[in-house]
Amino acid sequence: EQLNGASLYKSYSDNEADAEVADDDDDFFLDHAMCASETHLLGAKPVQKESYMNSVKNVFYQKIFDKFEDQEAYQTGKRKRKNLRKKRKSMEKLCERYSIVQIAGSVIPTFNPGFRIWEYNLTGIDNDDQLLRAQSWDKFYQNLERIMDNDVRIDEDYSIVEITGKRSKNDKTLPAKKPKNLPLGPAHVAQLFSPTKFIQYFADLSEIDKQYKDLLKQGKNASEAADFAFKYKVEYTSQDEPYALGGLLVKDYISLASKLVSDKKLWKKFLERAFISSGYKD
Amino acid sequence: DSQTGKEKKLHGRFLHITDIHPDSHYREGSSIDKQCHRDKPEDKKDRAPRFGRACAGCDGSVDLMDYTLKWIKENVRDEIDFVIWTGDNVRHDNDRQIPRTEFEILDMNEVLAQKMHSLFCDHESNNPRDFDAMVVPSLGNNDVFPHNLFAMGPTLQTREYYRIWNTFVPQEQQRIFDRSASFVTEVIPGKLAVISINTLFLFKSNPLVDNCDSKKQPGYQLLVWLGNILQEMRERGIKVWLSGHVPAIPKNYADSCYDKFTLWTYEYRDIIIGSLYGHMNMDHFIPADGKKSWKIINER
Repeated sequence: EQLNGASLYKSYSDNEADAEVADDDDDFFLDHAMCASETHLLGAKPVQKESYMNSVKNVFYQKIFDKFEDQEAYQTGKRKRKNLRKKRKSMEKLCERYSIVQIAGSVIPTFNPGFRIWEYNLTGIDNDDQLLRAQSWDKFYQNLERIMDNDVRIDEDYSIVEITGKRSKNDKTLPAKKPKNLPLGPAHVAQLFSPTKFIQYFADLSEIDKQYKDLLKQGKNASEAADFAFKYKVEYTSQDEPYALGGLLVKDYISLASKLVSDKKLWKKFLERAFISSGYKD
Repeated sequence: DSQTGKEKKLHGRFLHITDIHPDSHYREGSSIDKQCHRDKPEDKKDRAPRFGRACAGCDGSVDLMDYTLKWIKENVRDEIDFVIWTGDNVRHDNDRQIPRTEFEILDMNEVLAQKMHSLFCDHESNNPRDFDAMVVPSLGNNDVFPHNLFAMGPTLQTREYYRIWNTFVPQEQQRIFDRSASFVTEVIPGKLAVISINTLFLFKSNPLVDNCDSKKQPGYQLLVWLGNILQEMRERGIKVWLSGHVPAIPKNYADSCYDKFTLWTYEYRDIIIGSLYGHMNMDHFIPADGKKSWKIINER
């Protein structure tokens, strides 16, 4: 509130531009000082991760759940008929708007160390006889450098939003719409390179430490004990219950997100896996 | 491989590994309360085990890194086609008695890059760029100095990373890598590629990132690069995985960067298979809504 007050006051001062810069600087240094301080204090120690995961559920998964509910209500005729045509969409259409951001567990023992093996579909790779384009990669990258050089040089200070007030057609950071004749890719429809399964490995550190100490007590040297005690094992696979995924397409994840909202047992298991079976709680 | 004429058996599997955070100051038997760096532990619970303790707050011991790579060598290496490795290859800067230096960051990155190379390279080839499983690294916010801060290149840091990753980054991309520390690897030539994205150019906590609207912003430049790469991949019929350290979620990216990045993943849904990230240490997924990002961009 103090910062906002200061900002309001400064905006009426004579040196408006200077004041704005100074205010930005205050925010900037405050933000970064807090960020640095947090890192110094906490390091890799997990804090408020359960709250974060709950907010993931409440913000992202809940929206999907609501859309699913909507969809179901229209399909079962519970909603008003006049909106039926407008709202009713196929499951595929509903899922097409999404892509899935996959965030992995780490080796650092913030929780237990883990990593993942992904499996993907190779069926048809030998039949995939597309022709390579004539342009060499060398030429492509030389050309790309030229494009980027030109883009920076022209109107260096030109800020697309601030100056025109509306977005310029020259904004090269906005994509063109996907041409309608292009089919959906491996994320949406099962085909060559679609992910099919994953295996999540983890190292149970408390078990490893216990076994390591036991082996030392039994007279093994440190190297032998470590060789024997340290191992990764399968934590779970994408096909394991209680929420076995038949595939790893966007629609499978969207369906899972919806289930996680409505089923407390599934959510509990999901959290356990999110924290790499470390037993972490806020 | 049409360039080398070599045939390789595909397994239909790949490895994603992230946030190894090895700490050369880690001492087994030291106090967890002192970042596992020094002093006698107060009690059993405070004692730093050889391979670390979950949730305790210390970085990874060098033994944890070495034994993890050893386990992968013995159990996984020969059954995968490629490796996506999404950064943070050095300890956190959380010990005021031993501040992290730029030298330490680059040095540990070099050590780990050499270990990854030696683990996955083709030992029968004289060419250091020949791999049994291609490795595609990306830059973490702890891999740069100062913490989180990374400027558009060419800079000393982009050059250092080209040197460190020299066997991983295709030669023809050296100059373009020098700008953005991002690159593309065809893990199955002509068919499948992994794009390594320097997500620090989109990251809110990078003090040099304000938005992705101004041409001076590193995120703007990165998205121009990404757009051209995706279009070329589409024209060549190559499918792609996106990879990077900081996940593309609203909490992490500057607003316009998040929406624009999401738009690219949406409009190239004919070729993008998915996107893999690290940074947050938790195993989970977040759906990104492309239509919503269009709406926000248009309203803004």
